[in-house]
Amino acid sequence: MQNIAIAIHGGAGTITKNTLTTTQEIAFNAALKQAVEAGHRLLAKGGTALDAVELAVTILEDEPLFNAGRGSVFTKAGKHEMDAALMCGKTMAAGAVAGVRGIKNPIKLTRAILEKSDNVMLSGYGAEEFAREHAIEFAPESYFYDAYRYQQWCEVRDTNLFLMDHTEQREQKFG
Amino acid sequence: TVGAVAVDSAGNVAAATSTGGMTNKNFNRIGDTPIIGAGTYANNATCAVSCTGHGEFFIRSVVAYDISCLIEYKGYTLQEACEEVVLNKLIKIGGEGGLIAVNPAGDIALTFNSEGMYRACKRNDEQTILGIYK
Repeated sequence: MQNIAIAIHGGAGTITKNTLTTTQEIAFNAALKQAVEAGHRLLAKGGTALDAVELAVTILEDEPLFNAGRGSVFTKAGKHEMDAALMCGKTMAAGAVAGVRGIKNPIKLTRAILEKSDNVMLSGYGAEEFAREHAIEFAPESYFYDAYRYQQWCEVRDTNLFLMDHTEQREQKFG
Repeated sequence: TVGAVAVDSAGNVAAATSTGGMTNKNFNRIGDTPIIGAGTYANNATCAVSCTGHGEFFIRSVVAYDISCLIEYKGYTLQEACEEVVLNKLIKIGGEGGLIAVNPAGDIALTFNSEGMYRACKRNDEQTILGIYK
């Protein structure tokens, strides 16, 4: 019998027992569990791997805890710019976007590019125009605002530093 | 960054990755996520991979495709290929991060060289596995 399997990630970095409270740890685990089990349920019902990864990533994009979609970090200009990609191992078809703003779920835009475009990768305004033509949902800037992300940005916005996902802001970086 | 890889009941694999980039990034910087072969790759002949970490290093090392190549050309297992790239090649150039990968047989690899990676997986009717720290 063919095995079905799914794995997800929510970013990497300097994540230690000291950087997370018990409450935060519970919240992260709950969000991960929800996404992986939703994808697995879809696979168990005979759904495709492409649908399962799109669903799992959509759930993670909707969760402000992670740096994607709603939880996207702030750029130097105080905006949110998102990148995403999707690839099917059966057909080798792929869709990708770079530097898009205001797209609620960039992963859904990659699916539209994969299925409805002759291109693989679109960027910026052009990608947003393609999204409008294919009824991909947009969200206002307020949707992407998160107080914790804003605080992270405030600490470095007057410098040339940039921070990775979940990177502990160690003092020596700001000396 | 978030990502997912899966294999379905027909043995087809797929990969997806999405990110908000890096805090305070400038000049329309993009990372490895949307670059097919660097941060995201899927091929039924080998595996599906989604990466997370310091994107510039993942781009230079063409990480996701590199793992596929080690399986295809060198006969590595999924785990061996992921460890070779993340724990050996990337570390040598200072690239911090990790990846998730799955192959058509349903094997899963969750490999990272940073202090932690938010991750989860589930295979068949087995229990859901969750992890944060090393």
